[in-house]
Amino acid sequence: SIAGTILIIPRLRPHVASERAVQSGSGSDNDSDPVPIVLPRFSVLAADSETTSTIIRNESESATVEVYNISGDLRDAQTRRTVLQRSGMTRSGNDGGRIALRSVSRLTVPQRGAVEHVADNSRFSAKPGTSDRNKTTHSPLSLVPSLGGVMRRRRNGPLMISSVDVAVTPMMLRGVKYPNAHAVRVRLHAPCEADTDWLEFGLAQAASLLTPGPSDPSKRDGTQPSVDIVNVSVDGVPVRFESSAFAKQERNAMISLGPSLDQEIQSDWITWVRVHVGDQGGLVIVDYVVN
Amino acid sequence: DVLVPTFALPIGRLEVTVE
Repeated sequence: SIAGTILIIPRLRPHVASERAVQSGSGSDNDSDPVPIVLPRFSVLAADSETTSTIIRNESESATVEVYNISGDLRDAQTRRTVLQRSGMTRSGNDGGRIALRSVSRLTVPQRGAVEHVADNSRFSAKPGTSDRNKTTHSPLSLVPSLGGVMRRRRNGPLMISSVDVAVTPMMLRGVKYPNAHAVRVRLHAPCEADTDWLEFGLAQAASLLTPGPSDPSKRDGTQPSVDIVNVSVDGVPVRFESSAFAKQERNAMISLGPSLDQEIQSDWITWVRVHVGDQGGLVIVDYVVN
Repeated sequence: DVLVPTFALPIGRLEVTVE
């Protein structure tokens, strides 16, 4: 038996969200026709037979979850299985399904003053004790809409990373200190509204940064460090990342890093990492171990 | 050698601490 939890978190684009809030009084057509998400499906490759069951639970304060069959027109009443209010749940079997979030605020709030009401909700629910709703906000899921509301910030400065804090901890196992093994924690605030949802960085061998140009590859072959990305999170939530090691022959030529790096430096890239930060920005923490 | 990240974006400040 294999069990897991899939968190589906709304993605709020700052500028789009604010535009929608302004339009909400006139009834945005986006709200009347939410975009469904196909439930992820899992399969055990080596199994002779398997049964998959998905429990869909709505923990969002500000949205209902509409559950649809895997196929069929969304506007067809036969396609929609059920609508989950907060704390409601339903089960989906082997055939899978689709779900869509529908904002509650837009349905229940009077048209006049809708913008203020939405903003107040998100602000209050982030502070315990200021609203009756907080009696049920123990789950991190229920905080997600609140965080999205608080973090709607538009960047009007340059696209850059304001600061990067790197903490290096030398590794010691069974009392023996490994000469070059170390753990690294990188903390930075990803810029919001960047051109891409991905934050990228490379790890290069420091020695070659100090001695650019042709070097002695034979000397380095036996000492190339390996990098293991342990965890990547944004605002405390683990996020998707990709890590690729470079073969020796392709290290120098593959990456175009833009104007921030000295193009004269011939680095020996060990690893290139891409972190899916979204466009909201947020505190990115990356932990990795170098051996 | 300590492997510290090199970012594709410009960085305002980089602070490295060895604990």
